[in-house]
Amino acid sequence: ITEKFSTTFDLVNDKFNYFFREVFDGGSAELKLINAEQKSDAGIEIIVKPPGKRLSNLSALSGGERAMTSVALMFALMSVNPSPICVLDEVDAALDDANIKRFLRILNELSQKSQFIVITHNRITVQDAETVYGVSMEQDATSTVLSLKIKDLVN
Amino acid sequence: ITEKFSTTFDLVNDKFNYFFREVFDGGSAELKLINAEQKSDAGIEIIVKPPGKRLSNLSALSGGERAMTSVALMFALMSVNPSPICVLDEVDAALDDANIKRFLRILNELSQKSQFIVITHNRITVQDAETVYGVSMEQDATSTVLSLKIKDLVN
Amino acid sequence: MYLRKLSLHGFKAFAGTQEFDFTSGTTAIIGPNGSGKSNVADAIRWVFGEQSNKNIRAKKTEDVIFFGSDTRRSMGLAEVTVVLDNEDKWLPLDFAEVSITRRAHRSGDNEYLINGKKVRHGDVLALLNKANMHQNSYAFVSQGLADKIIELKPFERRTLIEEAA
Amino acid sequence: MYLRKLSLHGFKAFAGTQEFDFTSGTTAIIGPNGSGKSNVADAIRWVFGEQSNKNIRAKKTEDVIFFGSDTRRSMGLAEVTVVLDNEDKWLPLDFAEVSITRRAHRSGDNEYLINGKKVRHGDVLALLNKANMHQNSYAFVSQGLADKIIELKPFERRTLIEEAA
Ligand SMILES: Nc1ncnc2c1ncn2[C@@H]1O[C@H](COP(=O)(O)OP(=O)(O)OP(=O)(O)O)[C@@H](O)[C@H]1O
Ligand SMILES: Nc1ncnc2c1ncn2[C@@H]1O[C@H](COP(=O)(O)OP(=O)(O)OP(=O)(O)O)[C@@H](O)[C@H]1O
Ligand SMILES: [Mg+2]
Ligand SMILES: [Mg+2]
Repeated sequence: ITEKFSTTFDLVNDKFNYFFREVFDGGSAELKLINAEQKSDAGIEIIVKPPGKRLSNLSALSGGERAMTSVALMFALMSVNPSPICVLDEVDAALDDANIKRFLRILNELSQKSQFIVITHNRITVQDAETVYGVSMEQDATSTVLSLKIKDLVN
Repeated sequence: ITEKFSTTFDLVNDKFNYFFREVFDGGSAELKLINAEQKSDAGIEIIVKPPGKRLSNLSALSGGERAMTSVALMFALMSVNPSPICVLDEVDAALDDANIKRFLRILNELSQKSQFIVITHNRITVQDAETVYGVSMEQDATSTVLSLKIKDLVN
Repeated sequence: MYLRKLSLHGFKAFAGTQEFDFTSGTTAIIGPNGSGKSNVADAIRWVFGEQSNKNIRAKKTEDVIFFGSDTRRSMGLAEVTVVLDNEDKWLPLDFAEVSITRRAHRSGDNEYLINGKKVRHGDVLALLNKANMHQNSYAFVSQGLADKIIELKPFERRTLIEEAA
Repeated sequence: MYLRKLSLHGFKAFAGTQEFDFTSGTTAIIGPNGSGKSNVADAIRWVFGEQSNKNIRAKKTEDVIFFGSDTRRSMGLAEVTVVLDNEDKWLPLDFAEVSITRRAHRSGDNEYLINGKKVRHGDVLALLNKANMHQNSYAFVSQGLADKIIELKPFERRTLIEEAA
């Protein structure tokens, strides 16, 4: 395990806990390095504690809790080492409205450094975006694209 | 392949095409028996054609199209041999509003013979149900249940 | 036949006793992420005799018993009861209603009761088979598996047709 | 750096030429089931040099080329172009904008161009690596894989940290 790796690991771990608490409105999350001495076998375990609940190693989480935990870790990686472009395809599908709003709050924070292209069916996510594109299937089964003004959508 | 199997297969195949056309508003779907002569290896292939599109054997379908195709086959099995109780957990998560309405239309048809318990985050699905229950997490991280009147929800 | 009442006690996050009264039509269950909706689906599969831990998102028997929280102690027993309305005599029994109960103890023991009388696991399965409710039926679709049927291998789809035959 | 323009021609269901003009902020893409939204995500991965067919839901190279419909003939070529805005000189190049094009022919051949000049696949990857855009990055999340990161095995998660290092 190199010096660079363990510095990054610590940074991501801190950020993971920060974003987990943001999306879950409390609780805590931690990355644990396992088998660190066996170079190629070294791995990372995830231990989370949703607010008020017992500590768990992921298997007891609900569908939405798993998606939020995954998103928190992705946000942590993005904040430590931002990729200029990020494409998310219906990551909000399993989330309830309250969690979507928390997810979008963080997305807005990170969109200072990265561009986000978000595919969604969810009204709240659409209203939050700067630009909206509609894709539709024509009679001849080919896709066309149309830039939509937000006001067209809310009606 | 017994006589009983092939009669059921034909019935399910007919119904599958019928429900596929209902949920996709057109197109066609077919079950194909493969390796029929090798008893334990016999299997069923699914060939579908969404309206206007080319025939495909599933790999090119979108997330929502896959869910709708699966639901059409499930409905076909339910209509040929109804189970008294059916529990569906967020099967509408990947569907757009128009497809949810078509899905619910068929659910209502089948609910003459079967009871449906449907877990959902979708407003349209909730408004369509006869009874609604809300589950919530208390401060002490335990679940409680509350029967909701539809009018409480729409506001 | 339909599921008239479902009562949960100590099953997963349902620490206190919670009850659902269902009608024979469609019932929607809603609630925030992590509130316990899928646990209800697990409870219905479980009380009907589910033997595969994977199908109820558990690793071992005791995982279905309330494991406690910051402010509440864990419990030693999980119990789920369903009351089936049999007015239409769908079940070949002389009762207008049939109740099925399943209990799990921390020891790993499971108990089954039909109308309050202790029975074996096989008796519950035999009863449900008469009602046309098979174990791995197409009538239960878990979260995230909406496209399960088309993900199956060709020979697995065959067994679905065999089940419906 | 941000993706300013995306142009698709003959890529999957985008038979005619279709264009997106993006801003540096957040863009939402909406549309009915099967309309082509995930195909857009596939096109972006593809033009950035994606080599794994599985990551773009294809079985072979030609699967990305418009295969025709009831009323429109199939095509022989798929082409996707992105124009990257490099005003902030994130990419160590002297250009205010950089375009990358990928073409696939029915023969199975792939062509890559940077600013209109033919290059090799490795050149595109090298360019994107300078922009901190790695192949299997955490910055692309496919449909249905929202919980992908936590589904990974422990050693696979390690490679994510190594990528971020
Ligand atoms: N044995 C147990 N004791 C206590 N709590 C448990 C037990 N097993 C699971 N849980 C809790 O149940 C919660 C998950 O519930 P469930 O999967 O039913 O949520 P859900 O309402 O379906 O959410 P979603 O909308 O995200 O799918 C988890 O937070 C988990 O901690
Ligand atoms: N090479 C191709 N030629 C023509 N059409 C194609 C090709 N490859 C895929 N398609 C079509 O693209 C459609 C799927 O598009 P896509 O997966 O982008 O939908 P989507 O908008 O993401 O839908 P959903 O909301 O259901 O996820 C399919 O109907 C499929 O037939
Ligand atoms: Mg759930
Ligand atoms: Mg899609």
